[in-house]
Amino acid sequence: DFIRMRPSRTSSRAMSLVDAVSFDDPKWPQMWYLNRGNGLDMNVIPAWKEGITGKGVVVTILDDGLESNHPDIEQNYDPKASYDVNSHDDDPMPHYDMTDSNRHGTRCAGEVAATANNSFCAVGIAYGASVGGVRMLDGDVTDAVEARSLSLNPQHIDIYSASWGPDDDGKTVDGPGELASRAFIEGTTKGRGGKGSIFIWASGNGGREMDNCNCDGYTNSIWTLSISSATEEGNVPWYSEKCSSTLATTYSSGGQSEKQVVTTDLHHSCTASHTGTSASAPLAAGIAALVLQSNQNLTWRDLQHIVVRTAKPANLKDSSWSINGVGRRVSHSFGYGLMDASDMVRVARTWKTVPEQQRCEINAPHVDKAIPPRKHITLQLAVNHCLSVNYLEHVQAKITLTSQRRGDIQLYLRSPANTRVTLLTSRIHDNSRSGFNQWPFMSVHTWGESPHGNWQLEIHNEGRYMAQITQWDMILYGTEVPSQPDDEPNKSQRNQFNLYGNDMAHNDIEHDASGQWRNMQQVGEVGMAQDRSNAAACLKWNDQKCLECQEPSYFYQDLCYDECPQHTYPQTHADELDLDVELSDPDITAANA
Amino acid sequence: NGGHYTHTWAVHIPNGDNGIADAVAKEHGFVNLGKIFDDHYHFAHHKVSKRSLTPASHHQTRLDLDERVHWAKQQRAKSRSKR
Repeated sequence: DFIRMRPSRTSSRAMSLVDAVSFDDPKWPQMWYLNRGNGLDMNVIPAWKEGITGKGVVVTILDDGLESNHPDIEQNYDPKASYDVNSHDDDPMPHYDMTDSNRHGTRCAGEVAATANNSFCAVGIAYGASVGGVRMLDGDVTDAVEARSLSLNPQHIDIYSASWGPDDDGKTVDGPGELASRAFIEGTTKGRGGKGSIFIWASGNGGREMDNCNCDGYTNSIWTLSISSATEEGNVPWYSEKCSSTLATTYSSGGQSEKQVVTTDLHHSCTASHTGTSASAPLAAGIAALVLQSNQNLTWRDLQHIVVRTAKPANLKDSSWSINGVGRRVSHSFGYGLMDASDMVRVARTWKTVPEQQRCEINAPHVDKAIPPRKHITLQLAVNHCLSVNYLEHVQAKITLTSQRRGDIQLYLRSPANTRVTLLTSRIHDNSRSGFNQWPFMSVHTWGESPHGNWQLEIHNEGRYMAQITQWDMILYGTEVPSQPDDEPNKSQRNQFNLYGNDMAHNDIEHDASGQWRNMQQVGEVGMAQDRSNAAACLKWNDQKCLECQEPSYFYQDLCYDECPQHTYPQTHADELDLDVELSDPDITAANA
Repeated sequence: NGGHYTHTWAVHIPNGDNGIADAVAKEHGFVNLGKIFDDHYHFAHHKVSKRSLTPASHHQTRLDLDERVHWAKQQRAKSRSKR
């Protein structure tokens, strides 16, 4: 729209719209991720045209300081959103050195709130928002330093943006300590007058090291909105980490031929070469500021819901795109896709606060299983009694396991709706013998699904020595009723399916841990096993799993049913013989379905 | 497997706002750097090395024995990287 109108339209209305987005900031033409149109930017301009600029919203950058007197920052600088934790004073001004090593925070801040139309440098996504900086990376970072930064002025600051974390070296497993964890909890429960502080986090740059962002306890947290990057061409950047806790994506740098991010820089200067997931999180924070201006009543969970519903998979290329049990496309590289500012603002305007978050924890009984070298095992856990959670949000699989080499372990989780989530990939640099001690691998991939039914955890051991899993707990977060009043049960999954066509037939034929074929074939688009099981029809139980059903009931996912669950049909012995061949071809599968 | 010990502590002092946190810090040779959140305070001790492989047990013990202190922990550095 912007590009089409700019050169020659003469009507006064068209000209006024053009004027609204024709900034005199010299770097504005280079801000490709905001102004290239054709569905290839983050759709910020339509929000600006409606007067949404982040006004009234306060964002702070937790980093190495902020050059508060920068000409593009000073107008929006907010001292009440600023502090120097490293030097214990109110001034977050960075320490200057020969290499400008403390430019990071100033760069991140300009992405959010660089002043527009001041004939200088760039335009912040939320150029009407207030911005502050917390200087906390330029010194020893301790649990107390992090906690103090994360809990700065939580009734004044709306959004905390963090573009840092544990080393992305492919061998670290680390997260917030007890104080920082408490800061997250206090922030999300009490911040912003109880609506919850918004914590936005860069997912990590460890792609080259084959790191996995689920090993970073900050991005892997339910309290943070974890953001990954896409390149100008819509590709997965070389530095990107794949993991199931990434919620969405913004543009950032890519290969040498691809453009980078424009923003403010130290010494009152400007740069067009800000890079990495560091550059992505502040763009998301800026978009979040626009959204909060359109509806200040949004809670921290409302914002995550809106991201899930509005992020756009289109134009983002990744082999890991899949469709979850409610028909949403989701990827381990991009989460639910590219953030769409205008759509988020639109949805936010009429958004009804989501129902209270419910939590249900299920402990897998008697988990003490060896995983032989070069083998995998599958554990199953029936969820039947989490009556308070019917619509999933975050899911955590809390796992304790020992291994001679932690990097040899891979973890996959399959939901009752047959969504397969990668919780952990092999990490070639991770030689640790520490294993995982109650590490909460988090996934957002089953958002909106029902938790009821059988969950499966696959543990692969690619190493040369035995591994051992000793504990598996599932922590399910979500709501008892649909998150929006007009969301009828399963309505969204059908709408989504119509959008995306028939390429989503699920193949539920597989060997389980004991090598037995399942007795029921799941077909079609959605595998929502409603919890209408008949426990009385089970003849033999083991660890809450039914082993044999009384005829004429049907056996499906370790439970007995009087009628086939939705999207399943009775399977004969003949089906078992044929289907493993036919189902290997998705087209044939879809046709059969 | 935390990093080196620093010269700072996190200290939980219930109702520490009414000058109690400052008093506790002063009596034990610390400086109160301010509040972390609620009744948790950030203390520093300038006679403790900023980087040490071993904890400053003597100063920890003094805080532990003070009845006004509910909990105290010497802080260890964490490796954090810009992205």
